Amino acid sequence: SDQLDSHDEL
Amino acid sequence: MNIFRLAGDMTHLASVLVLLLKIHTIKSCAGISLKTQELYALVFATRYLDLFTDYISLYNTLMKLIFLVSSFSIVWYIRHHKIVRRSYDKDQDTFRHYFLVLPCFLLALVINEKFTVKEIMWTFSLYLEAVAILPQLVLLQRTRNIDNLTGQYVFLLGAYRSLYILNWIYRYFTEPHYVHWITWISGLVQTLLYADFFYYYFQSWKNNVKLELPA
Repeated sequence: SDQLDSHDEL
Repeated sequence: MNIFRLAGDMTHLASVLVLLLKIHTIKSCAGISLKTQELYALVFATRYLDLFTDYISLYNTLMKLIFLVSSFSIVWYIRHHKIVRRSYDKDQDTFRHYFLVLPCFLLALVINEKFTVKEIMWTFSLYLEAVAILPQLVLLQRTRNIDNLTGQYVFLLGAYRSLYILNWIYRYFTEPHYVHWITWISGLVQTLLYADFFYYYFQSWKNNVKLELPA
């Protein structure tokens, strides 16, 4: 999934 | 990844490790709210559903595992460990935290970025995390004095979210499309909840007196 779509923060 | 976020994650990790250390070494959970720990376990369980589906980085996956394992083991310790459980003061830890779960879930159904199961669970975990500390703050209010480790635990938790706010500001100015109002507002609410605790924590630290929260 592209970076922006999925949440990359904890 | 930026320094604010890394510092935030490390502070968050420290808060959990301080708590685990306290419970494991002195075999006591005096002053700790089981309800807050249960809420945190639920926060991680609902936020990290994508643990095995979306691989972002080794760091991301590793930290998610650490947070999941540590939060659930803290709950296990307080509920089932034969020595620790005796120090749990269930008569004082009476905040009806289930009343927090439903409104957060309903709010997540209404206000979210995308109406998908994963996104709604993720948004729910954000709202829940904002209020998860309430049972702990109420318990601190009740028991008046708090021991150092508990104070440090709450302090580190508040500090981690404050660092995340700096991270969001940094990302907003450095990444053109980075806009997550829901995250920002719930993170801000969460930090404000800690603000009064911070005030008294610093007062006690400055005057070198034991922390006393006003009734």
